[in-house]
Amino acid sequence: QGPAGSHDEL
Amino acid sequence: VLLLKIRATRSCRGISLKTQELYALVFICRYLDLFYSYISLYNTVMKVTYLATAFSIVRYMRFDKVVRQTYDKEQDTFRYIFLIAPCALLALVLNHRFSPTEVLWTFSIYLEAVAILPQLVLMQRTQNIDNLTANYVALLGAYRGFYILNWIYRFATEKHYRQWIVWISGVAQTALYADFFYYYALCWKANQRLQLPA
Repeated sequence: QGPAGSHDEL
Repeated sequence: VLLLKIRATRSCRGISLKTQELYALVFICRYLDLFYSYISLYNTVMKVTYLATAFSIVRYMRFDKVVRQTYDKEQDTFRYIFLIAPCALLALVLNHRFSPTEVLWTFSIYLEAVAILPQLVLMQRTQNIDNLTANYVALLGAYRGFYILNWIYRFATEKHYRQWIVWISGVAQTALYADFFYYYALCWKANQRLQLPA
C-alpha cells in the first residue's frame, strides 16, 4: 500500500 | 460520550457547534472512499458510525427544540474561515497525489488537527465545565494520541508504511491538547472540577 493508495486508517 | 451527554441531560451547554460541524465536514471529506474502496467490515462500520454520530450531534444542537436553547452561540465565536481556508490551501499544495479525492482526504487530515480549537476557546470562557464535556475532550485528544503508538508499531512492522502527512498532522493535533491535558490531569488528581485559566 503506497502513500496515495488506500487509506486504511480512520 | 457526547451524544450520551446531550441525550441524557437534554443540553449541549459548553459544546462548540463550530467544532462539531468541522468534524462532520472532516468525516465527509475523508470517508468519500466508502463509495469506491473497501478495507474491512470494521473500517466501514466505524466510518458510518462517525458520520452518523457527527450528524446526529449537529442535528441535536441546531434543530432539537430543547437542546438548541442550551447552545451558547454568543460564546462560540471562532471563525470557520480561519481554519478551513489555510487547511484547504495546504491540502492543495501539500498532498501525495493531486486528485479530487486525495486532496479532499488530505484537507480532512489537516482540518481534523485543528478542529478542536473552537471547543478549546469555548471551554476557556466557560466557568463550570461539566465532567462529561471535560471527559469528551480528553477522550477526543487521547484518540489521535494513541494512534501515534500504532504508527510506531506499523512503521516497525510494515515495509511500505510511509505516511508523513498523517503523522505530522496527528502529532500536531495531539500537541494542541497538551495544555488541556495538563489542567485536566491537575484537576483529576485534586479531585476537582476542571477549570481552565483564562
